[in-house]
Order: sequence, then C-alpha cells, then structure tokens
Amino acid sequence: FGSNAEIDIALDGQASRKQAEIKTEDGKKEKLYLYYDGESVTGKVNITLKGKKMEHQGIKIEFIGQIELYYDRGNHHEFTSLVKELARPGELTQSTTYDFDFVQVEKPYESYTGANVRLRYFLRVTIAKRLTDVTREMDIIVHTLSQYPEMNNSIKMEVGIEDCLHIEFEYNKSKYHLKDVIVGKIYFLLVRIKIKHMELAIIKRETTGSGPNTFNENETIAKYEIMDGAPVRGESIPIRLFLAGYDLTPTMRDINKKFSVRYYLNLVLVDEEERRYFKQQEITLWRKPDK
Amino acid sequence: QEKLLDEAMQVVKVQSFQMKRCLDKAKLMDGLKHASNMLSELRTSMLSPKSYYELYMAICDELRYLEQYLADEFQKGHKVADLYELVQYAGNIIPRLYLLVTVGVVYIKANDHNRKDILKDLVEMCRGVQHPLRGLFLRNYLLQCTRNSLPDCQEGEETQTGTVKDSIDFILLNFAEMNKLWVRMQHQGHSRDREKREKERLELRILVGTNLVRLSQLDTMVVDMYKKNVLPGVLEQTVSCRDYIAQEYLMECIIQVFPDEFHLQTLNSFLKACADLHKLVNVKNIIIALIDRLALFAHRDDGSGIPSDIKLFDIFSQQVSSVIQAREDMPTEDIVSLQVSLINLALKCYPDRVDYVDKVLETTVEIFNRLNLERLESSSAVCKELSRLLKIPVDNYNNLLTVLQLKHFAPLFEFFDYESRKIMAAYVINNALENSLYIPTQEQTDAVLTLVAPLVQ
Amino acid sequence: SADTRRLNTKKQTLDDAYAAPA
Repeated sequence: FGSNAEIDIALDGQASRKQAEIKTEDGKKEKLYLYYDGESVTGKVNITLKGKKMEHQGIKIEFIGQIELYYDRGNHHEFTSLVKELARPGELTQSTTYDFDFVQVEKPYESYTGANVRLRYFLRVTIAKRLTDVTREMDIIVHTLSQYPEMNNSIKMEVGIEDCLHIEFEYNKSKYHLKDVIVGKIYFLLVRIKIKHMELAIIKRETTGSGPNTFNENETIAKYEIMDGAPVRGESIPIRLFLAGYDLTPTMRDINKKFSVRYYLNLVLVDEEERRYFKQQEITLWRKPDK
Repeated sequence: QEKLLDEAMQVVKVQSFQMKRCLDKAKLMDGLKHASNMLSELRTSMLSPKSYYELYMAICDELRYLEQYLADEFQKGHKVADLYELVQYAGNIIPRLYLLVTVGVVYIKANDHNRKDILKDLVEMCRGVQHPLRGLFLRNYLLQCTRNSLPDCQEGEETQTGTVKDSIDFILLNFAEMNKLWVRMQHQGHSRDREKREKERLELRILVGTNLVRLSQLDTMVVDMYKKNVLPGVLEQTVSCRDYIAQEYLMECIIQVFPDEFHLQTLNSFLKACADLHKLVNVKNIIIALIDRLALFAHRDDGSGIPSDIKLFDIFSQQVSSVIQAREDMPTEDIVSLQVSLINLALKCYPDRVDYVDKVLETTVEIFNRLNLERLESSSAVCKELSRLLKIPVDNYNNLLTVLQLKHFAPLFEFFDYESRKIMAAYVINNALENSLYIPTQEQTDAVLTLVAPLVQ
Repeated sequence: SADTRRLNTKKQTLDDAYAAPA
C-alpha cells in the first residue's frame, strides 16, 4: 500500500481575490473565493506525502459545476465538467506541487444553496489509488452579473375587493439589483374596512422538479411594515425598502431545467380582526457589478 | 394603565442603558438596535393618551442622548456612511421613523446635506403612521427636533439650505396631517366613549397647536407672507375639518400666537372664516378675543397704534354682521355680546366717533326687528346683555345728552320689559345726577323724560 | 447610489382628509 497524502489547493491570487458568503446546507454561512463567468481558474495543487513514498494510478484535478437536488442525492447533475491530468500513474517519493490552469471557464449559473437544491462549483483533486482514492474538494462561489436592463417598467396596478377596499399600488421598477431600493406608493381609493397595518413582504419561491413533480418552497425573506393604523380615501403611503438589508440572490429561471428561484413582493393589509388582504407581484432581482 | 406604563418604562430604562453603553463603546449598530427596541414601546395600543405622553417624553429624553452622540461623532469627522439609509432597514415603522427623524436632524445640523430636502422627506415619510395617537406624537417629535433647524432666510438669499418659504411649507404640511389625525380621533372607539374621547382630544390639542407656534417663531416671515401663504393654509384646514373642538381651539390659537400687526392685515380672511365654522363653535368668544386684543394693541404705549388705512371698526362691523347672518343658530345673547365688543372697540379706538357707537346700536335694533323680538324678559340672558350694551355709552360719555344723540339708544329701551326699563331709567338718571348734568333746552328735557318714562308715568 | 426619491402623489382632497372613516 502507498502511504497517505494530504492535498491542498491554492488558487492563484488568493490574497487579492474577493470572497463572498454563501449559506451552507445547515444554515451556517461560509466564505469562499469569488469567480465570474469566463474567468480562468488557476492555481497550484500541493501534495504533501505523509510517508516515504506513495504509489498512485494518476493524479487529476476537475472543475465541476453541478446541481444537487436534496430529494435525489444520488444523482448529481453536472452542467460543467473539466479535467486536467496532473500526473500519470507512478510513484510520488516527495511532496510535490502541480500547477493547474482552467482557461476562461464558462460558469453559466450563480452558486446557490437553497431549501431543496444546491448549485455549486468546486475543484476536485483525485489521487487514484488501487483501493481507495484520495480526494480533496474546494468550493468556489460564482456570481452572475447583469447590466442595467434596457427596459425596466414600473409596476402600477389598481386592485380591490368590491365595495370594500380599492388601492392603487406602484413600485418604481420591475427589475431591481440586489442593493437597490424599492420606491413606491400605495394610494387608497376606497377604504371600508378597519385596517390595522400594512406591510410589504419579500417572498422567495424555490421551484424544483417538473411537471406533476414540481415542488415549491416559499420563504418570507423580509416583512417590512409600511403603514401603521387606518387610512381613509385619498391617502398616499410612501414605500422605501432597501434591498441591501436582506439576504437575496438574483432571480434564477429554469436553471439547467432543474430549478428556479423567483422573488415576489407581497403587499399585505391586515385588518382589526387579523384578516389579511394581499396582492403578490413578481419582481426580477439581478446582480450589479461592483464599482 | 399604571401597570402598563410601568412595564413599558422598565423596558425603556433597560434598553436605553444598553444603548448608552454601546454608544460609549463606539458600537453604533448595537446602540441603534437598543434604541429601536426602546422605540418599539411606542407601538403600543394599550396606553391612554396621558400615559402614552409620559412614555413618549421618557423616550425622547433618551433619544436626545443618541442625537447628541451622533452630532458629536459627525463633528469629530467620524461620519457613518449611509446612516440615513441604515436606520431605514428597521422593519417596524414606528422605531424606523423616530430614528430617521433623529438622524435627519443630525444631518441637517452637520450642514452636509440639503436641509430642505431632508425636511421634506421627513414630513412626507411620516405619512406611514396613520394611527391618530401614534402619528400625532411622531409628528410632534419631528416638530420638536427640527425647531432650531428650520431655514429662516428670505427668498433671494436662497442657499442650499432653503428659505423661510420652505419652512412654512414644511410646517403647514405637518400641521395639516396632525390636524387630520387629531380630528380622526373622534371616530375611534365606541360611541358611548364619546365624552371621554373628547376630553382626551382636548388634552392633545397642544400637539397640533405647536405647529402654529413654530410658524410664529419664523423671524423672517413678513406680514405679506403670513397673509398669502400662512393664514390661508391654516384657515383652510381649520374650516374644512368641520370639527368644533379643533376649530374653536385653532381659531383661538391663531389669535394668541401671531402678532397683532398680522391680525390687523388679515381681519377679513379671519372673520370670514368665523362665519363658516361649525355651529357648536363659540364664535362669539373668538371674535371677542380678537377685538379685545386689538383694542389693547391700539392703546399700547410702545405701539404704533392702528394704521390709518385699516378701517378697523368698519371691517369688524361688516364681518360680524356677516357672521351673525351666516350663523342662524347663534343665540341672541351672543349676538348682543358681539355688539358689546364692537361698541367697546369703537370707544377705545375711535373715541371721537359717536357715529360708530350709534352704528352698533342701529345694528342691534335691526337684528331685534329681524328676529321679531318685542319684549325681553328681565331674567333672560339677552336682556342682561342688552343692559350691558346700553350702560357702556352711559358710563363712557357720562353725559346723558351725548347719549341721547345716539339715535338708536332710546329705541333699544323699547325692547325691555317694564322691570328692565325701570332699572335702566334709574341708571341713566343716576349717571346724570352723579355728573351734575345741566339740561338746557325743552327738547332735551322732553327727550330725557321720554327715555325715563317708567319712572315718570 | 440608488435613487430613493419618493414617487409623486395625488393630493388628498380636504373632504376626504376629514371625512369619517367609511
């Protein structure tokens, strides 16, 4: 048998590369190195021998982008898979460092950890051995950036329940970047119920599966009180909601035909008897490049 | 209430202590979190207005510490980037807006930002609180915090900070919203609690009135601006609210708070508004208060007196007539009370104008005829007021012959019943005797004896 | 920085402002 080795992956430019946070499956947060689509992923693989020598069947490094559905753990859906051979089968007699270089790698989707699905990018080094391979994985985060949309209409609508409550709501845009501000107003056309308060909720809907096996997981990311008390007709209530205060991701539509993450603004009016009147409206979230 | 208030005060005590501790350690975000927790006590619906006021005052004291801390930090150059934005992350609107006002005022005082934009933003964002009690106190907080920060320079000297016109707009908007919330309080709760609600509303009136006080404290507001921008705005809200508690208080507040020089230039507008007030408003007291005030002003040693171009008596006489005509339900004794005030005004401000005095008496005769009054009972309020009215020229001139020159003095006697005519007759005779009046002609003798017929016939 | 200016609003009429809740 060959003796064990320790694998360590060091990315080029680590000292100056930005890190970003992402939730882990157990809800904690971890910081990983941040990459963008088209960037090369380069670095070094350090193999530290524990013993005097180690026989191996080959050493390789892979760059993988994959989607994991939690209800189907056995199947990982790889949408990106690149391999570099670092060493042909042989014997390592000392600790060795190998350079690797994945040039201009396509990273079409943003990294995501959700309630039922996870999309991750990682490097995996494998020392193939006769019995048990030695592997080491290193996750990175990928952010997908967008430019300001050419068309960004406001959302303006009148909704109501006949003879009961009529409002006109307006949000200044339909597409918001993650550090944007939702500026809007609610205008009361008819008020014949005793309103206690009004709030704007940001709902995240994660959709996995397809057809009859579609599963939606809704999460209320934010509840923002925009009105306290009961207005009368003609009242205009201002909305100013800073998205930077919340843990949001860009909208992800039908990612690799496996899942979607969409966001909705839910305007909720609550009356004195805790009855809730609501109007949901989808918004698109996108990630703006940093300055 | 005591228990609820105590519990709330405990929370305030604990959170404010934590807030100060964090601020002392320069942990601003933590300090703001504790401030927000403290302010959450003002979200309560359980406290009466009185108790809420006590809680509010205690919290304001603590917020002053936060304001001072932030101002000091800004002074030292330790500006927290985007603090105005950061405080708006708070999920509940009450803590959020109190913090926004606090930070906004710090920004204004630091002179870093456009003052009028911040003031406008603060007064508009407060619309989110539509609950009458909570909204009133929030806007009061806004008013108190900004009292030394309102732009107070004329147009033309305009800088980034704004002009007095911006301050007027700010205060008028705040006043309109506060009056609206205050008036809306009458509709809260069960109809059986109406009296209790009215009492509570009266306790809160000063919150609304403070807006008018703030307007009056603008040094560069000249009378033209008051006439064109301020009074019309205030009167519009006062008349439109159609609430007698608000109207009575606000009209009196206007009189007390603004200088007499302003009142002199706006009499027509003010008095026209009196005609449109709710029928339960004691308009008589409002007008009398104004007349008395201006009469005093006319006689001030250090004052310039009534400007000659302002025909004070004419204006009042005309407008009071309009008010009386417009208010069909006005008790007759109140109408006569108004005439009493007018006659006093005439005698104080225009002592040589006997015709003014007679005009008042003539108006009274016309009113009585219009109301088809014949004989006034001695015990009636109208009779008492009429007696008061007629004694004034007697006491002022101390000359019955001058009094008799008032063409409408004697006709008013005819409205008294026998008892009152007798008493008035004795009154004028006593006055003549006290003043050793000499009646030189037969016609004058006839006139006197006709006047005092109850004593003669 | 993002534009946070409030949207323009319609002015409430005085009748509506002071009307009893419907």
